[in-house]
Amino acid sequence: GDPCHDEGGAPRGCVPGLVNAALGRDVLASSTCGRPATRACDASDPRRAHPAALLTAAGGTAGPLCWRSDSLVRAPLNVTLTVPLGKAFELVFVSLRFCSQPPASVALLKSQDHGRSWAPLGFFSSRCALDYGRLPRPSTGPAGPGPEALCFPPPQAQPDGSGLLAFSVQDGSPPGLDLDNSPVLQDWVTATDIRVVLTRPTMLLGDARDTEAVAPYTYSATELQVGGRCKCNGHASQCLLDAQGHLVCDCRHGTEGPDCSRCKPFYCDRPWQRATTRDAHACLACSCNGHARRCRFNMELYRLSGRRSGGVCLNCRHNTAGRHCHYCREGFYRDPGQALSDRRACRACDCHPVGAAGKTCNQTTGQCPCKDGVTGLTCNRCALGFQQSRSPVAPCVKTP
Amino acid sequence: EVMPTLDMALFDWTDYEDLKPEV
Repeated sequence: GDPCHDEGGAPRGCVPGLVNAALGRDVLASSTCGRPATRACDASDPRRAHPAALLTAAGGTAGPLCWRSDSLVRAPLNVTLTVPLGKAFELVFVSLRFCSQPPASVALLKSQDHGRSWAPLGFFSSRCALDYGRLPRPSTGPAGPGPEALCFPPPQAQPDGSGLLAFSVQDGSPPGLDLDNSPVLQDWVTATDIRVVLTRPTMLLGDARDTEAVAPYTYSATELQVGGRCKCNGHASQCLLDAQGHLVCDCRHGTEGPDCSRCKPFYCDRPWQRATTRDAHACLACSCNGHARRCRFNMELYRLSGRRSGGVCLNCRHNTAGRHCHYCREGFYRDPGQALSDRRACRACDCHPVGAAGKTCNQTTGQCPCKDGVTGLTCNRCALGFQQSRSPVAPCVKTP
Repeated sequence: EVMPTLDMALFDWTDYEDLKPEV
């Protein structure tokens, strides 16, 4: 079935499935080993290369599994991993598996504008104030009413020396907010890019000389996962690659755009809205009786209609007129034998050039305005008791 | 009784040339 419509064909809110948005995406690492080649790492040899692509690869490679930074021997010791997701996603979690001792401090950032600006999602450190100027996460969660980037404990080392950074976007959000009804939560979970800043190696923890030259250190990680749903605002159940290779929502409900964030041109009878589980808020096509291809939205009309309809048809064709192309334009009248949607619904008045007092007939009945003594729908005959004269000004005169 | 349609040929346009419709 169609997730975006019920069995009766009525629209309903729909969302794409949960995916790893980072899978297969390019990762930009500020430092990667192997250039120049060392004994342990050679970027030109696939058997000994540790490229950043390994962070988001699908697996199955015969060579190494982990990305590695260069050996870091002096400040700055931070290394940045940036993953463009290709389009907006609504995040659920971010995780990164370390192949060696995990860093002592990590910052997780997001961008909502394809990398032009960045905002923190969370920090991970035992020295929150020193590293990030933040207080450790309060046990009660965010202090304010909305989500915020908190400072959590750093990823813990496992017995085998590895470690896992795991962040749930709900960790920074106060309980009780739900995505359907909270614009601030919708904004909080939305990201086009993810950036992980490995700020400080563990081995330097507590070392007063951590900004000076120290023993070489290498960050090493694999499996950067960004769990989330392609952001389609409740109007698509999947995202597809368009002709240019860009990931875009497969929009339904009369919406369009990469995130289904606007109504299609003819679907502007009411304002765009995000769908919820209770209401699809589908964009509605303007009602133009088949006589117009374009329409525009008018907020005043929408309010006056009790927030039901605000579409105004543009360029009504087939001699129709009106907000819904629902009556005939001047000089034409409604042919009752044709459906309103028929292209022949409006017929020319055809008022008689001499018998009629004007060219405009009644738009409903087709009756032309007749001069004295003239009769007929088009005013083309003298009435009973009248006869044709020679004067075009008074074409019918009383019969003597 | 149905009256005949107006006969355009019977009208005298001498004084109303500017009103004469194009046929």
